[in-house]
Amino acid sequence: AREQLTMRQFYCFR
Amino acid sequence: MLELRLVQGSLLKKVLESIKDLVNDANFDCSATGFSLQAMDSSHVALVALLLRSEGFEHYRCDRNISMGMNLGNMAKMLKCAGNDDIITLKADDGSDTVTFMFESPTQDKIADFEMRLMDIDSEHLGIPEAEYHAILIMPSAEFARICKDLSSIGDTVVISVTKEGVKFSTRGDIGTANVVCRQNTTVDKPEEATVIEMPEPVSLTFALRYLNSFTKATPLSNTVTISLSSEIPVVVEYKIAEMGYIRFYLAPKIEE
Repeated sequence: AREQLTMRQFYCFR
Repeated sequence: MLELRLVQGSLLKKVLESIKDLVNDANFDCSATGFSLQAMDSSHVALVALLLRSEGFEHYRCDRNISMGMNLGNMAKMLKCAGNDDIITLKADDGSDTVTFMFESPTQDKIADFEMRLMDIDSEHLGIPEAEYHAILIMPSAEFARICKDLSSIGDTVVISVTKEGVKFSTRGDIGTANVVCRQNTTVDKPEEATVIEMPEPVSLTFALRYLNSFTKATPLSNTVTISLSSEIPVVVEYKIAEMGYIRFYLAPKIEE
């Protein structure tokens, strides 16, 4: 299976 | 005081149809530069960024920066009541907790007012740096929608691989496998039918098809779609909105355990 990443793992709140 | 008058009201109708099922509630930010939105779906796997620049409105009055929280399903219900050729004006008084959508028929013989309560939505925005992408794919939006729809009947994830031969969409499921290869094709009579691949370097990423299918609800907004890929970062699926701006969908990849 492949793990679904989230946007928060790439970009942080500004 | 906020008053935005969009002669091509159908654009706003189409925008809502393309995001209402992905995001429930969102803040619309209005400033002198334009009308924008950034919101994630409930699982934070996908993000939508909308920009309608102020120059694209026939009349754009925004006395001060304002953020209006709206339930997108309710907003879509109200916009469904606008005719495709209607002029749509969005109005909100300072400090008011409602927003008014006004629909004017082209011959000005019918004017409708819909008022919706605003919501308090505390949403921070993600900082998404402009990035250089390893592969940029420009193709007919209907083509991309067709591929996502077809592949999702076979499997629930798609591997998108870009090489100098072209772009390959692959999936597999219980009933079998499917591969769709699109080659660069610029010898078409209409530019919007071209498939262009700018690929400084090969890339291959895996995504959940249900999000890509949700993004393709924006197909009516533009004849072409731009898909930007880089290893290890979210894909960007962008539909331009006729000289006004764009709607961009970001989707985080799936990786090997």
